Amino acid sequence: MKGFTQLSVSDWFYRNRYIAGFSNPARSLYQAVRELVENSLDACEIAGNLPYITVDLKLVSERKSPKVYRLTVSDNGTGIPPEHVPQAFCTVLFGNKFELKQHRGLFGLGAKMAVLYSQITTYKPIEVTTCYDGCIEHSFQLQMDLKNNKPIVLSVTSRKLRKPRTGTTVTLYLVGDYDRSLGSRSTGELIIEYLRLSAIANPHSTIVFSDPYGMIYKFERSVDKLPPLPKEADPHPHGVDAEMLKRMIEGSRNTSLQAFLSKNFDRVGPRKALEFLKWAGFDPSRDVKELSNEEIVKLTNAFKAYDKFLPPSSNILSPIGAEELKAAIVKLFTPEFVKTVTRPPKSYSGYPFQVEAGIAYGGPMIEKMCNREGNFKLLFRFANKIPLLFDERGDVCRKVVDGINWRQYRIDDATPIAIFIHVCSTRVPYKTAGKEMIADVEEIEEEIKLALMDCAREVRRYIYRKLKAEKEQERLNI
Amino acid sequence: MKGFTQLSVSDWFYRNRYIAGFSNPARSLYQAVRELVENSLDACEIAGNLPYITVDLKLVSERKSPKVYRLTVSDNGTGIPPEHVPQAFCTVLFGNKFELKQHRGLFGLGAKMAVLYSQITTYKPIEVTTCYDGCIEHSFQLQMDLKNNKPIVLSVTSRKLRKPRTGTTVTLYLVGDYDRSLGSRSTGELIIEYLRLSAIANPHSTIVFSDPYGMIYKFERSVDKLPPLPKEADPHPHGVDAEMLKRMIEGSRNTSLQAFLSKNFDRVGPRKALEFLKWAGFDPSRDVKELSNEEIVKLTNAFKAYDKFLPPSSNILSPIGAEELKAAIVKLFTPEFVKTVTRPPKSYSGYPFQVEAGIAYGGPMIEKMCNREGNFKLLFRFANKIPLLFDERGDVCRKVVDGINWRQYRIDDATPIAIFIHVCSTRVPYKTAGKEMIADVEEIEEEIKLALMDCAREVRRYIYRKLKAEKEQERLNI
Ligand SMILES: Nc1ncnc2c1ncn2[C@@H]1O[C@H](COP(=O)(O)OP(=O)(O)OP(=O)(O)O)[C@@H](O)[C@H]1O
Ligand SMILES: Nc1ncnc2c1ncn2[C@@H]1O[C@H](COP(=O)(O)OP(=O)(O)OP(=O)(O)O)[C@@H](O)[C@H]1O
Ligand SMILES: [Mg+2]
Ligand SMILES: [Mg+2]
Repeated sequence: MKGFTQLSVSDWFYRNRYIAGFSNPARSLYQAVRELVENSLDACEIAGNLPYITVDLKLVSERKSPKVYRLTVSDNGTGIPPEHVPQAFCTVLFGNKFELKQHRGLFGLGAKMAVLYSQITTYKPIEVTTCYDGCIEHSFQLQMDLKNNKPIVLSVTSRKLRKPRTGTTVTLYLVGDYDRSLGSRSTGELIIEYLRLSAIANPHSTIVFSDPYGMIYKFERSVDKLPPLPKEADPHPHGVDAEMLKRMIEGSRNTSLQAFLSKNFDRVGPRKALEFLKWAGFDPSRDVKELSNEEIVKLTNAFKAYDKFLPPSSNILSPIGAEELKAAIVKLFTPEFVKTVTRPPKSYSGYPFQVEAGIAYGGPMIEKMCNREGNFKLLFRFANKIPLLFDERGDVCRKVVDGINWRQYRIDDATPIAIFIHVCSTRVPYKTAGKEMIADVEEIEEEIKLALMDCAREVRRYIYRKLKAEKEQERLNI
Repeated sequence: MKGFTQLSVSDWFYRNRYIAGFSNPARSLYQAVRELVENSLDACEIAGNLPYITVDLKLVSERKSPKVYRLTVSDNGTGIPPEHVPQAFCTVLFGNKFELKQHRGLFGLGAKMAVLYSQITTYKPIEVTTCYDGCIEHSFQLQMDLKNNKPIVLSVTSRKLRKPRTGTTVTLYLVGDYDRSLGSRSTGELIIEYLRLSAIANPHSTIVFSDPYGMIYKFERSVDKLPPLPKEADPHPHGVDAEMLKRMIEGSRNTSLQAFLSKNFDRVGPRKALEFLKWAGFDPSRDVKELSNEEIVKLTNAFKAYDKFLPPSSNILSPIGAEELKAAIVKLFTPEFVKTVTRPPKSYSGYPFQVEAGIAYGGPMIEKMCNREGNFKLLFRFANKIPLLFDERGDVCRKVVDGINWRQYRIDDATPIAIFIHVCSTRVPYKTAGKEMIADVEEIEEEIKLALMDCAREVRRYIYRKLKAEKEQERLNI
């Protein structure tokens, strides 16, 4: 591409796909599974259904290389309105999760990256079968026009369902490498680990994985009801910049400044709006649509400087829950001792977030994993209930774990512990479009530290009592 | 944004600007300086001019908060053709560095992110003054239509230059925080460090920085001629996927497969093309435009599997040079000893790359820096001659440094050393759009390790001789 050009966004993400996690065939296979499963979990949550998700991965190539797989992911979620299916899978930056709400998805990119990668490695069309209204099921064969960011609909068929249900099934073919090692484990092991940890973060969901060797892994739900579901939030004054405010004003009717503020911002009512406007030096009865650009900037700066706004609504978040997290850790890791905690909600730059953590100590399984990894502080990270398995070194969670003085909690370099950290928010500050690292936001870093210290204190108490009991036993035996 | 929507790419990067390094006012100020300076260095290189770049940063706000700065960056580069100026600064994914060549820029995004951040924090238009033809200078006042990814041209003026010259000056206003600490140093110190390290990587360039307190920092060029400049490369067969091949075929005339391969691929001539096509089972005289999608995929897979292609051309890269790097390190860090090395070029996935490294040992300056950082392995990273100052933990360079057994080189935890690593390539695999971390590409990781070991061996020899001389001295003194 010589000379001055404008790239389409699909072309840009095609050329820079490694930024979204599609770097090599092994990693891309993992990422494709992840993007589809996360879409299914989001869809089931939005539908209010207990998730039942199947993942089928089969080797379809005959030659030794490249390995071509057929990946099929199926769910009982909302389904997708047929008029939106082609764009949902073939138009980059198209989606319905751009709102201020705790979803797994947020970029409008994931499904398209999986489709893009499938296309450039096999040029086989993808197939999407979905039912949104409960009675008519539509099946699409699609390809991406990567130059123009448009779908190419190769075929559409529809049929009446005998039994009413909603949901989506996506099938795509892609080059991958299930057996190749990525770090200390194979891609297959990482995919299974991802699904297993998804079951920890989503104890109400059942995920069935059928691998290329015909093995079936069934992660059964351990809880039979949905957690309290996330809700949409209004923007908070601390999360506003001049562009955002300008657009909110353009989208509103002619109305007084006071009314505008009290209708559009999280936990800002008429009285708080009046209080703030007087402090900021604005006439509350002024027509909001008459503000000049300079005044909009002045108002935005005043928002940020005013410290008497109530913190953002936090009942809109959906944590895993300390008891649920503990039960899942016990079931999966059979530790000798585990302590979990859910911190109270906080906020950064106007976005509410909540940190949950757990430390599991000892037990044969954790000891074995520590020995195999050569690392006695195993770290399991989650963001909006998504397990993050890559790029641990660049994640704020690892930074906090490395910065804690563990010896003061009787945890030295040979004490086998597994650390679990979950950050949920209306906007998780990922470092990359591949969603593998949480950025070093001060408020989040601080909360992770406090959560780990809460857990570590309990672990210390347990270890102390255990040592005491052991000494007592020795004393009695002598 | 509720319901199904398609975001424009400018809207997407506005909402996700932290992914491009614009996370908080302090970091954003740094990133804005960086993006403009890197554009200037690219432009001077393309023009074949010894770079003379001025950076002026002034605090213009009167109130204590927020701090509004005026940033002006000026260069003697190519200038920008006036018909392209509005889009170059206001249309995301517009640029002229999408080719396969070693530039600092590659995303078509940097300038727009700086302008976007300026706009959402101050809503002041940016000003770009540029001369491309050497005689008429154009001045633009611009804003971004962020919803539609279009420039808004507020004014254009032009004047005849009395003396012929080319170059560009960009002025923008933005909220920042020059004094706030980011990690262990202030934003201002990091900006100065960035410019100082740029002078190491670009010894032929002069950069003058005038800070908000009126201090002038002049980084004078230490070399009076340009390094051998990078050239454009043809795609290499190992760097091809089915989409890319399909487009190359669509863009070519009707021609035989053999002619198509020998004209379009790096170091593939008619004989190598014939050899490969026979091996891959293709008729060399077949019309390339008649290939079906399946055959294109088969050809792409054959490209990747064939191991008799010559490695990619490497004379197209432009390393700093071992001698130049050493001279710059000596000048800036006055170490007791320094060893630098430029490794031979290699390639990953068809992209040529080259690693250079240096280890500087001892001397008062390095000792002082090690003590202040509390870290005795200072790491200075560069990619395509850009200093990388953030997100060290997530960078492959840090991973390699942590993985080396330094004690076998007589370098223990209290030995003060500074490590320099430079990776240049036609495509540096950055993890993020903010260009702060190099990804863990195996071939690159291996080369960094070998380069550091080359340098470490020399440092060990020096330390050994030093200790021996000290013992000898003690012996004589007794
Ligand atoms: N299994 C599914 N069930 C229902 N809707 C789906 C499903 N898969 C995709 N979608 C729809 O397609 C849209 C695009 O999905 P995509 O993964 O590309 O983006 P996203 O999930 O919104 O964000 P992200 O890029 O962060 O994953 C979604 O917003 C959703 O509306
Ligand atoms: N100082 C300058 N001199 C000459 N051309 C410039 C200058 N600044 C910007 N440009 C032009 O504007 C284009 C857009 O710049 P921008 O920084 O947005 O993208 P880029 O440099 O191509 O890639 P990246 O996003 O990686 O920086 C450049 O490709 C270049 O053609
Ligand atoms: Mg998604
Ligand atoms: Mg640039």
